[in-house]
Amino acid sequence: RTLLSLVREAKELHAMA
Amino acid sequence: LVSKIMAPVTSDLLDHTTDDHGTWCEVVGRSMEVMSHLSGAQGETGAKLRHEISSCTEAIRTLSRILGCNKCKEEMRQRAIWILTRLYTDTIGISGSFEYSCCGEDFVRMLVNIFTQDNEYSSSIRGYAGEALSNICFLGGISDATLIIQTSGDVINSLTQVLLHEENETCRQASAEILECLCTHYTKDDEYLHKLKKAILKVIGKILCCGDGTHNGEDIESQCDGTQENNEPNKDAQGFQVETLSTMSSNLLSSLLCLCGTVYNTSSVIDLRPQLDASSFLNNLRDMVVKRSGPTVENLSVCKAAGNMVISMLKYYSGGFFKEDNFGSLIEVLSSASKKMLDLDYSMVCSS
Repeated sequence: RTLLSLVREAKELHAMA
Repeated sequence: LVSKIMAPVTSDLLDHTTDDHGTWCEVVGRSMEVMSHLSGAQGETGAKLRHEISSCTEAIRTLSRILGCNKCKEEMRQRAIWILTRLYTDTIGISGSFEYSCCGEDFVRMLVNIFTQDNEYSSSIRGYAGEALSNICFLGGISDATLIIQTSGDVINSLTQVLLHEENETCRQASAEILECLCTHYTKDDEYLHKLKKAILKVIGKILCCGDGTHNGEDIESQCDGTQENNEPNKDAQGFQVETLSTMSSNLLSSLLCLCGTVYNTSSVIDLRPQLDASSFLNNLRDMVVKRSGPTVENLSVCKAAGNMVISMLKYYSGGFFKEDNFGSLIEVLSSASKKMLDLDYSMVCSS
């Protein structure tokens, strides 16, 4: 996975929380 | 031909009554040199050669003896580690014959003892033993993880002490990799697993939360834990300093971050209460990412490990651990780094 996609997932998880 | 090549080892020509092991030592060394080439051979030929070598009980016994002998030259002991590891990891997948030859489990226990006993073995031999153990753990499964974790002595404590205090970076790197593999493969919900994860988080907390370079180890211990455990070696009281993130090599840092991510990723059966101070943890991570945001392969590896770790922790705590404002700041610098490294990242994805 690219770093960009990891950052995107982290942002989404944080937003959901 | 293989049995002739092995003959000096099979016959154990070393004279164990003298310090230099006598005149045949050189010949035994050369025999081992060829054996190490043969045991690393590729394909079907390599598998047959390894089977033939591992079936020779006398040769395996001599190699084990050399490994544990303090009088033997370091080069010979390193070679013994390499040959035995190659045989052990190969037979896991192929025939299992090593197990019956004499010392499969004994070999792994011996490696654990060498790696964790810093007052008995040189750091270079310990580094070799650590790398071999890391390799065995990576390729093995629950049986190897169980074997390592249940070797006599407090293996978990010893491994975490190596990770925290060892000066030799190869040893620290190996320790991080072994602990990560143990977390992945040791899935029994028992006291060993609880102790393993608790010990790892404690070390991670000491390194990632407090390593700002301005405190000696004693301050760091009390800052992080609030308590000083009586059974820990008192290296900290002598002014030993926990290595800071900024001076740590990229490989070691990546391994540490991967280790932390794996603890949270494989934690379904255990309640991991937050043992990290969220604010300093996030600030240290942010500073580390800022320093390593230049487009190099090493930096990319560190940043990806950090990203994966953050995701594992977000999933585990359902975001609860990262309520602080500092999280936004960390994501911002990670995002900026991801843009700087985008070309490198895509080219690596394509080439893999």
